[in-house]
Amino acid sequence: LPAKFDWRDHAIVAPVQNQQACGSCWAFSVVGAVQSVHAIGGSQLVELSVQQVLDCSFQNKGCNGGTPVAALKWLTQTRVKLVPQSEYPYKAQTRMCHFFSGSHGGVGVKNFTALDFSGQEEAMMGHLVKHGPLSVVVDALSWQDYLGGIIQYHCSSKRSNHAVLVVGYDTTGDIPYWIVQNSWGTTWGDKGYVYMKVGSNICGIADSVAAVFL
Amino acid sequence: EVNSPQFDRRLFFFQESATRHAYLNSFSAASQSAKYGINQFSDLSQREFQDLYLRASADRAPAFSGQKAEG
Repeated sequence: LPAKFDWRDHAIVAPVQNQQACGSCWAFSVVGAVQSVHAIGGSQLVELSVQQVLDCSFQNKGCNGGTPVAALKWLTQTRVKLVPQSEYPYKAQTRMCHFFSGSHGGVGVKNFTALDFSGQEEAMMGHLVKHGPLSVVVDALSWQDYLGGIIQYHCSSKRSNHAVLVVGYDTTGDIPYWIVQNSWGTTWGDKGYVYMKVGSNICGIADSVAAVFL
Repeated sequence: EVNSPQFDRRLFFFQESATRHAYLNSFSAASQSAKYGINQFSDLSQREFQDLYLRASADRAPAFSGQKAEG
């Protein structure tokens, strides 16, 4: 494995988004993974519709919350294609699901894996390098006050409550860390990113890790 | 508005957050360590923050077991 790897260097990670006052992190996390993997496959990076996932992933609860795995199950089972964000823009509210015809262009998800990498974060690094950015669920209670730097304390691995996107890691310094894109806008954290120590399952980052296959 | 009940409530949460920052920052002073302080969520109570932003949950996932688990 490379000592340092960041999918942002490969121009396949979309800019940081802002979910606003809507519990839609799970949709941002999943859509972030899908659009990145789509770009890794050679397509141009296109921002896909978070609102479509929010409105249509019926096993989830829209702005009242959800799980990335339920959204991925919905995508794979229904074969729904995600349309560009420009065609179905984000409203920060749950609305009626808008259906598109089968012939309408979009990005479909063929398969996904959801795995527990706790105690195996080096394997998780390999998974990231091999498959693209990963959708994970973490305990983000202490993130209310986060300004930047590498999180090493104050995080339980048993109370997952927030979905984010792992886009890279860096093990070259004294403290190896994960590079994680959040969806609380660019004024939060380090321009919208948060760094978490690798190796001790900080915030439960390794407990539920989803990779998508298109 | 200053001195409105809403203002007093927000001020109280803001002051609470300052106490929290001191505690969170007390664990490590190393330059690379996480820093905690005032941001856009500082006038929210922890309960409000949870209710608004922490709405995801995780499905229990099988443990990664090498190549067999992939695909």
